[in-house]
Amino acid sequence: NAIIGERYRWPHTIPYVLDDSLEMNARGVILKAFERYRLKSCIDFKPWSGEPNYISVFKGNGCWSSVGKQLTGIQELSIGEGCDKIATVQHEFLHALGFWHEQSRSDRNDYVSIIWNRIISGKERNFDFYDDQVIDSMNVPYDYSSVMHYGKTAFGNGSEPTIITRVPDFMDVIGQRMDFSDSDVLKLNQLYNCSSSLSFMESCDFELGNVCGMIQSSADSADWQRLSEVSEGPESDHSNMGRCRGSGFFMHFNSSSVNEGATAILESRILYPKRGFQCLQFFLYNSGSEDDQLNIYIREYSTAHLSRTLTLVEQIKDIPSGSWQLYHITLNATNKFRVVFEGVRGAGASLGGLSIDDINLSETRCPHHVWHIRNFTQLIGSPNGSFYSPPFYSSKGYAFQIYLNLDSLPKIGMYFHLISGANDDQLEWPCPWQQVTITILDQTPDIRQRMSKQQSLTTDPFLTIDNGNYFWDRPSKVGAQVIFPNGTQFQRGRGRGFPNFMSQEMLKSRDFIKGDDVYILLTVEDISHLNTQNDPLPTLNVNDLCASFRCENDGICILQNGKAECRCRSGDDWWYMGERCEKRGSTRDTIVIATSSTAAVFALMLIITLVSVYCTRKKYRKEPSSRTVNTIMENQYA
Amino acid sequence: TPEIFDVDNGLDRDIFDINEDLGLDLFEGDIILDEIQER
Repeated sequence: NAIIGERYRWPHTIPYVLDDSLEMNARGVILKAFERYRLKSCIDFKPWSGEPNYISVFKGNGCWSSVGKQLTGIQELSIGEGCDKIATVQHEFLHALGFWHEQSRSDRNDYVSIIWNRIISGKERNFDFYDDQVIDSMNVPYDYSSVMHYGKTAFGNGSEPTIITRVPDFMDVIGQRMDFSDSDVLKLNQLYNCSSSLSFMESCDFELGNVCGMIQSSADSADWQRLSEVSEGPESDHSNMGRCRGSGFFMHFNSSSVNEGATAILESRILYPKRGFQCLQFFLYNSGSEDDQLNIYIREYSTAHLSRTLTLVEQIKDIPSGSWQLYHITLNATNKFRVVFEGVRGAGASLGGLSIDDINLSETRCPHHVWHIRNFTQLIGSPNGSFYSPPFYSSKGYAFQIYLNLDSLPKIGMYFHLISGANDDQLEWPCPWQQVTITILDQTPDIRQRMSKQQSLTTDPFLTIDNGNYFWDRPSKVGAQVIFPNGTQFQRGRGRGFPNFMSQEMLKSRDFIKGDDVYILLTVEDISHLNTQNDPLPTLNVNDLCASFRCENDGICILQNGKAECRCRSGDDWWYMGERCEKRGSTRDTIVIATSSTAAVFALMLIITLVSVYCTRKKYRKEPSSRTVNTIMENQYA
Repeated sequence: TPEIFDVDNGLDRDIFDINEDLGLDLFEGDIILDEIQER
């Protein structure tokens, strides 16, 4: 529900500042929340560069914001302790963009009942609602799943609900903080007249006969067919997963009908990139040969020469058969392009083929790893409901596992553990500023309508535990010895995470579980570049290497890329510099140098000018006599 | 099995719980009003 008044609207690109007070995890989470805005709306964010009004995000007391643009220059938005969750940041920025809470709208009593005697005395005003002359619900139905709705026990004097939904099924839906709901997106896009988004490119579930403008190639041996089932599998598409039998469609390459080496090529419509990086996501089903493969290309059109470059991006081999599998492919198209899906018939017998469905293409970063959990409902009922993911490596080389705890249902816990790995000798310990982002994927076909649950945590190299050890130190030093199912021994560090990552009720909602499959997307990325403090890291080797590397003038020795370096002291108008901080500089020195350089240049120019004047005068004094001589000579000849 | 720790010390708090625990008395729990909005 939007605040009425154009003066409260921001421009589509909002200038922001991340204040130094913000914790590292909050910084990364805020940037991820911006990405959700970029995907689902036309709202973008840019670092402040002198615009008259901007949002300063800082670590204040609590989580809060103003409503709408305030025209005060700096406008504060607080992401305090415990507020560093993506949906909380989305909620506070929706306030800043001009939205009130959902249950404040004028017609709310048609949809929820407020239980006044369960509200903390004096907090009743928080349940006021407003006339439609004050706030505008934009002709969008009341939305229980809005990221702007209170939870059922908000401002309660006990654990009993203060808000009861008129439709009981929504009691546990209100107050969910997962992602923007469809209505949140609709209202945001209406308020800001959005017609496109920065990062969304394409979504296709093949439900319509035009197959999203995809085209068959003539330079192949077979075509992809639009089908709703194949006798050898899949029995249904992925979008509807059998809920509407015969109505859900996917694209199928029948490899059983062609010879080895035959291909079928399906190309997307032409797409126009803005950011130069893309993530292609789709579901793939194999009912053909084990050796059938899917090649992903991009066909790029150079703007200068109208030439077409076909680049192989990924060869997907060894596709498991019998179930839909999720794939992510990173693309880096900078010119207009098509995505090309090439099915290739492999050796060996085939009774079916390859099928693709629920394609999404966005200019976002792909997750680094996917943990695919099959037969999930069986796991929920099993006596020992705790599981570790397979081991993964982060892009920096840290090995890790995710621990999924189903022992405390209805709460579902999720934890991150560093484990010993092949690169440990080359890595920094304690592990500094790696942000772990865990997402349970809402498998709704269209990426814009997904409400995936995401939580992030960041490895703080200064974090210690009771015995004084660093929490994120090397697992071989602080971890416990454990054994993989194949018998390999390794060390697993302590876990850190979320005891209530999401509730069982939430997990059963939407498309978190589809075909009894759950997908957990994992990204572990280095966010040390977001650190504005530049604290020296508590690396244990610092003392060893720094023992023989003395910094003068109270400089501090740190390790940078495995080498000792000095960080020199500085003040407002002075600083030390040099390899060991041995030289002193100051603004006064700079002024003296600048002044003396100017004087020297002036003196030099003066000398050159005087010499030039002297030479010129001397030359012109001589010239008349020589002309006279010439004249005389001419006259003599005459 | 190594120990596990909660990022927010086991407190699973929503925006309004966090602000309530801090004793903040903000409009609708998490909103700062300008003068016009106050009126």
